[in-house]
Amino acid sequence: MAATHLNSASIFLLTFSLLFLVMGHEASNSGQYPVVVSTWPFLEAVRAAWRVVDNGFSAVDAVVEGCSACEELRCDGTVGPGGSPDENGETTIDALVMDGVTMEVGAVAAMRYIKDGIKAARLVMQYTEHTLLVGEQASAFAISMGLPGPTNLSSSESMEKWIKWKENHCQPNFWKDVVPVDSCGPYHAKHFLGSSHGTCSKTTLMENIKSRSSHVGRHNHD
Amino acid sequence: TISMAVFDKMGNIAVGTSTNGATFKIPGRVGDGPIAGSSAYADDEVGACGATGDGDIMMRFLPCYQVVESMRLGMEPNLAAKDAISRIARKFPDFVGAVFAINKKGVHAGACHGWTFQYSVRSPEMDDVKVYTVVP
Repeated sequence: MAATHLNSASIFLLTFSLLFLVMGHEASNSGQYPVVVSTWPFLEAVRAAWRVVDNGFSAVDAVVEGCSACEELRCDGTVGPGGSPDENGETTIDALVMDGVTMEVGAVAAMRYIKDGIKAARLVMQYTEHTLLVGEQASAFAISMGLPGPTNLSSSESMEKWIKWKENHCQPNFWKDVVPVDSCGPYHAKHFLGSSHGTCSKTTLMENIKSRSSHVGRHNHD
Repeated sequence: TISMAVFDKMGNIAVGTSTNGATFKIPGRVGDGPIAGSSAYADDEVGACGATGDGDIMMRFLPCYQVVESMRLGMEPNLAAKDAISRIARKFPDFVGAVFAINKKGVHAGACHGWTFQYSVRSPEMDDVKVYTVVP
């Protein structure tokens, strides 16, 4: 009888220590949270997200706070209003938020007149069963859900940049195989004389790749 | 573009991206900022990824989905990040882009092509944000 007692006691002890080990591992695991990671040295954005998550708020809240900080501060000019004008000089906003637990996603694209991109994306995630809203319909949705707007998203810097670009015959730009090649539009398809077989398009393809790389870069990208 | 990943105190993960896109784009053009799986992706069983770069190209390859799925299959973050970028570079040698990858153990890494990339991290053992530089 004594042996059996001993046996069950040791099994109990073993199980308890294993449990502790696992819990301990978990505990030490959870010691590495929270964590914030962001593209580029956007220190204020990471600090903003850290303040939220370190105070026990959710990962989604922290991401929205961090990205919103960049939308306000404009970070390197590629985030938020006042940057990256299109061919008409207009700034629009793209944003996305994803909850890695529920796999829910909300996003807005080419959204006009609304500066709070990621807040709008979160509204899409929270209050619709959709994933992505675009253009002026996304703006109307955002306003209807309480975000401020419509607002002009251009800035003096983006307008100045745009005017210079217009004065430089709209170069560089994202058109290919169109005429006129070296001035502003309207553009029309470039019709090749003779065949449209591989050889002609091959050289144009190489030209396109070379020309594409000339203007996508550190200050002109997604 | 800012692309951000956050693990909260419970270990739940979320990602987000915000951008005003390419300069002098043709009106109506959308890059990969709002495309889940391209500019950002997360699965709290595995980890998360954020990306930045030439969205016209990157949205064709969904680099962040690739990173997370590679980590799901056991790849370490730095290999998963390099692999996702190399798949794009093989088809578009002149493309410009970068990703960061972080697994649920908090191990992180970055990879880039066509430019030097930096990403920022803040975690409990740090006093402030730390910036990591990644060269192509």
